Amino acid sequence: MRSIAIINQKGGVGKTTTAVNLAAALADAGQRVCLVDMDPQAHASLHLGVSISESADSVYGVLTGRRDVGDVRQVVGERFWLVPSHLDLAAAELELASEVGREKILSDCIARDSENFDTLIVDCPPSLGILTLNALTAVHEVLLPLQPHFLALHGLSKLLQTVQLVSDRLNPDLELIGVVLCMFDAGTRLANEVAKDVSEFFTEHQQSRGPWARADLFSTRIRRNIRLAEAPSFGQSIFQYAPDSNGAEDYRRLSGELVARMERP
Amino acid sequence: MRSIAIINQKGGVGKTTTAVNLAAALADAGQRVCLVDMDPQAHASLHLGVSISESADSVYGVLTGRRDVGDVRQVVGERFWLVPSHLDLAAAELELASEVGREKILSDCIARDSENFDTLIVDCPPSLGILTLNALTAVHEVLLPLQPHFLALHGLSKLLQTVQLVSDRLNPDLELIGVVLCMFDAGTRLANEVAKDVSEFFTEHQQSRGPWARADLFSTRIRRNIRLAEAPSFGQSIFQYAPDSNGAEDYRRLSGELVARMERP
Ligand SMILES: Nc1ncnc2c1ncn2[C@@H]1O[C@H](COP(=O)(O)OP(=O)(O)OP(=O)(O)O)[C@@H](O)[C@H]1O
Ligand SMILES: Nc1ncnc2c1ncn2[C@@H]1O[C@H](COP(=O)(O)OP(=O)(O)OP(=O)(O)O)[C@@H](O)[C@H]1O
Ligand SMILES: [Mg+2]
Ligand SMILES: [Mg+2]
Repeated sequence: MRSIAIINQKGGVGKTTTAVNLAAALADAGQRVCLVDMDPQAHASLHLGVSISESADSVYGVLTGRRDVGDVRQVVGERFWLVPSHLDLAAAELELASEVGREKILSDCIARDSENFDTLIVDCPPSLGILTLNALTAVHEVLLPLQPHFLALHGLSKLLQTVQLVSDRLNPDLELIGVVLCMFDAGTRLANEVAKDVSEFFTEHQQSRGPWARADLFSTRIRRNIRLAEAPSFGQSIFQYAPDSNGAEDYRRLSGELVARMERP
Repeated sequence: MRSIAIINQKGGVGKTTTAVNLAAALADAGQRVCLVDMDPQAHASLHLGVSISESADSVYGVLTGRRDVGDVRQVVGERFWLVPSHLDLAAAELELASEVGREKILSDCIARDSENFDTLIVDCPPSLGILTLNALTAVHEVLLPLQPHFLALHGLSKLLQTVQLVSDRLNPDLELIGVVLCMFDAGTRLANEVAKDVSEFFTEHQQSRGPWARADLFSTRIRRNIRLAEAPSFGQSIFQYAPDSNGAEDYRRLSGELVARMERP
């Protein structure tokens, strides 16, 4: 099973939009996909029209040992499952703080799950706290959405340090597969200059080995498209809501590029 | 002196862009303005081309008692001063956690400052933690930038509860003056529908008295304009960078509306 965490401690850069629509694209292409919502704000869940009333019936119940993953997982589309979140997950940051092996809890819960998926995708909150650390410890791959604005690279080194630390201490299989530019204002000088800066950053920082050895800028850019912002208000992925839009075209292309990249040795 | 905190725990909704350009607009209009950067990410400081190497020479030094506000404040334009931030401010969240009257520190530092300003503006981080609480305890007015997207109202009640709590327990003068829609995709149905929802929300929740008694949706909408995203990469406000742009026009209009509203009894 391929497993990918979508992370960026910066808010509003396209993590949830990417997690939901990438998962939907892969399911459309024939994969069995499970999306895990690790954000207490539960935007990925709300995006797919899922709102949990009893917090034990969410990923919070799973992390606190009251439910198994299979108990709370729901079907949200053909070949497409969701492990939903709930606002009470915010309490987990404090509750889990003093647990032994507190970053490994999600990983263990997933390992105990008997269901088979081709790809697992985890949507993370805008922070590098215990919830994101659980995601990074549970997956093999990391995808980084970036908004191509002035401070896109600011804070990137802290994020990459975190990936390195988790790789060193908790999860040697962890690998940054790449950066995807989101909310890309096509044709503007700013977006194109930042794209160039990000590309150069990864060329300069390329390691011969280690968690960012193969990290690169995806050639697919997710263009700014109001349809992507509208889809969640209908509880739908972009493919259900506006299958002919630029947003659908871009996420379809991204999923194709991801599959091709994942199949490299 | 008028004092305004720009808050929203959601990331990337336009807090910093509003704090910087509103301050610049008021300074242009003849006011003596001081902008305080309370975000450890220091985006407001970077936006104005200020990068502090010694963290004591920032608002962090002030909050930890090593500097006075006047020691770290810098001129950034005509009638326009900045109290810059530094990444080490992130440590303050932990360091100040157990201080007596920990939410009142900024307020006391400002009170001790002998300099006179017409307006003080405080840019806050995307959280409702100790730094934002210090800002809310130090000012009289709160301005809320919102992105007119699906989940704009989600999390708004938590934010309004926080304003109510600070008003009850720490700062009875605190008042929410209003919401300003930012990154407004003019002409799209989504932006206009969310604008309607926000307007109705405040009509329904209008209190006869209390911190949101006079809260309203500003009629000025800050339209999406790439110039606003480009200006920070030149260390400039929108008025220096692109004075004839929609971004400049919108923030000029917002400052006019703010001044008119502030002068109501
Ligand atoms: N390419 C795009 N074009 C237009 N709107 C977009 C695009 N991508 C995302 N959005 C919208 O921008 C807002 C922020 O995106 P999103 O929620 O995916 O970011 P996020 O990084 O998950 O935010 P958070 O840090 O709060 O979890 C949402 O309202 C979303 O619908
Ligand atoms: N009206 C606008 N049009 C185009 N770009 C904008 C607009 N307003 C803000 N931006 C850009 O969007 C990004 C996020 O805006 P900003 O930094 O002001 O949000 P914020 O709420 O302060 O974010 P944070 O929560 O990280 O502090 C920035 O790159 C900014 O330049
Ligand atoms: Mg999200
Ligand atoms: Mg900001």
